[in-house]
Amino acid sequence: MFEARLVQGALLKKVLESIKDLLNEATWECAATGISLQAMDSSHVSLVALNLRSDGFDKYRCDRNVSLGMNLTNMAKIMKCASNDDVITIKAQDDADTVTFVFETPNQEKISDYEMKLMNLDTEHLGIPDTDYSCIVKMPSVEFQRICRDLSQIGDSVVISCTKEGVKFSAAGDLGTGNVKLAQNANVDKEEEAVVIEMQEPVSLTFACRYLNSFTKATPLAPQVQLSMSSDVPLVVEYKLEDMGYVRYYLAPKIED
Amino acid sequence: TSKQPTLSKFFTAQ
Repeated sequence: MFEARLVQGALLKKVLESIKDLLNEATWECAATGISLQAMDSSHVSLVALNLRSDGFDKYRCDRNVSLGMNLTNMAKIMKCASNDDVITIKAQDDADTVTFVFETPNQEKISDYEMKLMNLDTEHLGIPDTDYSCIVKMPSVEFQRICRDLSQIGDSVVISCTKEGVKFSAAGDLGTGNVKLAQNANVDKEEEAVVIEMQEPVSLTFACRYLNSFTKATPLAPQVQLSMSSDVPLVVEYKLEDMGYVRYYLAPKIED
Repeated sequence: TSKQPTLSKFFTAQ
């Protein structure tokens, strides 16, 4: 038996919104420690890895590990039936071929349940090596979203250049060029507005805008985003979920032909 | 011009 109850059900809606752009289907691995998911987009250029720890749920029971393969478009249709203030419970029997979502209003006066068919997905799990990144940038997630959106008007790719002074995002295209520079700024009133750079050595890497824009669907999940970069290895874009876990995206840098 | 490699170049299947 698997059962996970989340009073803050809107969080689950936001998590799904953050991955359904990139993934049509994925397997939610449910274990005693929590729920995890790892999947590449269909072109195998980017990867989503998320973790929702069991202690972040209001009630969590997982007698034995279950893999819940889901069509995420269909899951999103069902999640749209939950209001933002609903309590959401996910339930599945061991070896079941369906999963049940229960939505309760805060006053318990309306309870809805939706049963969805599960899929048998052939999932390939990738080993992600531990990396000491040359640059780690922490910045407001809304700012990162804005920069990705703005520069994708200019070109298909964004060059992210990081030094200890700051981080620069650049794009070039038929119409011209655009650059956005952010200075390191830890002395702000609100922690979430800070731009903090931890640099071992400077890096400059090129990434496809369309994937970065998909990653920014996770913006409502966290006030800050963390970009981890090293030469010739995939970028990690991480959104931390308070007291719960994380959503991470990996994107291979473009290379000169 | 630049080329977009896939993640299989960096991560190995387990």
